Amino acid sequence: RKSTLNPNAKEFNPRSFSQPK
Amino acid sequence: QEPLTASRLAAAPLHEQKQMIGERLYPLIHDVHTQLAGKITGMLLEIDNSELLLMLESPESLHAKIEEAVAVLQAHQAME
Repeated sequence: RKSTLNPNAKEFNPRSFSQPK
Repeated sequence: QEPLTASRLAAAPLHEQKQMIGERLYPLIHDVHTQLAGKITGMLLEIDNSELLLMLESPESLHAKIEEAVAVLQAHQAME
């Protein structure tokens, strides 16, 4: 079965998530 | 953090709904695929909201979808 996911989808930018250092 | 329910989601403007779901999905995806988290989240956000809410409550189906997205991305990159 072929995936319905689109590799050209727009990247998501989180507002609230901060990377742990 | 309160769970994101269908009714809370429905109360938000349409353009905000995907952002709200994305904010929940992103940290979970970031745990598994740090570098690809933004891209994978964007791909999964094209799925229906109702299905995304189910995934947020089901780690198994979320992780299956994440792995599917990674496979699609790798196949796509291999073609380029």
